[in-house]
Amino acid sequence: APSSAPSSAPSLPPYFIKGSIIQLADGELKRVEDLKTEDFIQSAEISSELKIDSSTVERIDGSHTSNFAIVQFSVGEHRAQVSVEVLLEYPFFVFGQGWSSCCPDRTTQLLELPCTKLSVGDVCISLTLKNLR
Amino acid sequence: NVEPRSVPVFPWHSLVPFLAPTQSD
Repeated sequence: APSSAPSSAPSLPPYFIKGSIIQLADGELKRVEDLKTEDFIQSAEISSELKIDSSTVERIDGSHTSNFAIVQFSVGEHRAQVSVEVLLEYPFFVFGQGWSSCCPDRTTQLLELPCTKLSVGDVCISLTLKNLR
Repeated sequence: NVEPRSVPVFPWHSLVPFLAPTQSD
């Protein structure tokens, strides 16, 4: 039978739910709500393939009617422009601040993840591939 | 009988969006 389930209710990945266990690169286990900026930086330093990049929020276009937002970032030292479409409650990790989303009330309601409002100018943690020789 | 539930463990990098800047050269 063809699936006619509405596709208008996408779900967030399970690892953003409060209490989810996250393994850092050194093997340490932490709850998602306890992660610090240093955890990401140190994990990336250990990683042989991934490096942390700074992604500055340049623009946020969103509406509560669509449940989606388009977030435009300026990524890395070359300030490459990257846009991503995410659910309003999708959390990004802001340097020195923690989890932030376009709609922190929804994030807290759906995930119980403490969250602040993502704003233009925030610098988020993102990943790129290390240059492999 | 209560079976122990395995708790999922997620790798740290799954939490971070992978934003690969385009290389101009």
